[in-house]
Amino acid sequence: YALQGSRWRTKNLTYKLSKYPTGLNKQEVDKEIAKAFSVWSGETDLTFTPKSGYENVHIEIRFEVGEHGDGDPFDGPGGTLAHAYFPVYGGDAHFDDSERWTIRSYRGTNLFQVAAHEFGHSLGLSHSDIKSALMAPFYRGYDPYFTLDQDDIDAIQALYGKKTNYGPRGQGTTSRPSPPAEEDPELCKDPKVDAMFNTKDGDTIVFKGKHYWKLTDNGVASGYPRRISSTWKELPSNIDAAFTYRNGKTYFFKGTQYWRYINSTMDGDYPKEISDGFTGIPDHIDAATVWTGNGKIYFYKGTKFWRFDPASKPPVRSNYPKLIKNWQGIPDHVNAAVTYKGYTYFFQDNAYYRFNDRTFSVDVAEPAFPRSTAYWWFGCKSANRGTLEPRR
Amino acid sequence: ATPANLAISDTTAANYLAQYGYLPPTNPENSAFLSSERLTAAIEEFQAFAGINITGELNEETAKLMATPRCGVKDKVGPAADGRSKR
Repeated sequence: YALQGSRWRTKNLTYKLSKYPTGLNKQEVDKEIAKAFSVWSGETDLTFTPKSGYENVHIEIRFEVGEHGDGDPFDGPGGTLAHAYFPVYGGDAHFDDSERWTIRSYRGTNLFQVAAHEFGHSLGLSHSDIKSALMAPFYRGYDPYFTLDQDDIDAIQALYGKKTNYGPRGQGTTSRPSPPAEEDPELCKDPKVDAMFNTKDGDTIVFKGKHYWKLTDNGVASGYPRRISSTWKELPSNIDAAFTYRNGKTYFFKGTQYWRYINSTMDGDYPKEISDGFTGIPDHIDAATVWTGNGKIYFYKGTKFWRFDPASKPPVRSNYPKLIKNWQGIPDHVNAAVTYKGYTYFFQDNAYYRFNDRTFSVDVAEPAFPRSTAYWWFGCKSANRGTLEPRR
Repeated sequence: ATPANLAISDTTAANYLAQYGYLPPTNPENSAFLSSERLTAAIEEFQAFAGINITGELNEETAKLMATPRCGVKDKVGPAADGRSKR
């Protein structure tokens, strides 16, 4: 998937149909439009409320022909069916009324299918190069058994989070509070880590030497460290990098080799050579992560990074590697990288940087980055809370 | 129904590729400067994005896809669309 770079600040959005299609029953159109919005509200906490009359709304929907005031005229039957604006440009959705819009029919152009796609743009999604995704750019026809592709779900949840509110019974519920953070002597003494990754269940794990820790929002979960080999039996110590891909499988890298796991069970005959399974990626990498901006895998080593897309041939394009300095504010020679709550974090020695995947630069915050990993990630109260001196 | 003749001219293809973000917008002043290499690269990029064989040529598969109804939003927007972007 690909994100355009903007999103709505509120999760409670309003819309109105200010110009209906010719030849369709208005009430039926209303239902189809509501159904198209529900595709996205079904996977997030977004809500969409219809309005009418002259009320201001977030997303205005119009059926128009030819030039219709936005400088992007429609082209008659076929060709372009509709377009929509990303949140930063207002979110409005326009449909070409020259098309023969239909509802629950294999004939004509299916309104629901196109509307659900366009509303993806209204929410901040760009076109996906995954063919099965709703956000693929080409019209696919009516599908009575339509469901969102995992690629679409990953995309919308990267912007607005997972669904937590399942109707009136779920309202007001909060996530389970984290247990009190405990200071870990090993991590507080030397917070430089080997690797960080998220499990498919959403836990954030730190690897260092032969041990691992599970992190809470405040620090380290009780009962850690544990030996890496007690959970991932076949893994060696001193892992270089790890990440969990959107297939739910976790990949570990060390030296020239990698291992693939489903939870704590090795997923086949491993280790394998990085040069075999990740053609184009060098050995002895520093860090790896799946970037929320596009769902693709990024590997870092020294002063360079590589983008790996398993769906592309070749998976690493010829214009890679590129210099890490393209990630504005991120230093060379990182030790680990991880995605956490919509940001990508880079770790180097005892410090970390928060990279904003929407502004494409290290966040401007108080205290500024780099900050102490020990204080902000491992809950070490005696560590420096302020900005650290960047390594030179 | 599939059109009997799926041939597509360079000009039509260039307009399509410009409309959907694979080439800079064309105008009478700069269209003459579109090199065949740049057009081939844009076709390859389109083919890669669409998941069809990457040949750089306006073959039938590519022409068919260019004739498929689609969304009017550009395929190449956001940080990946412009090599000069901060990432």
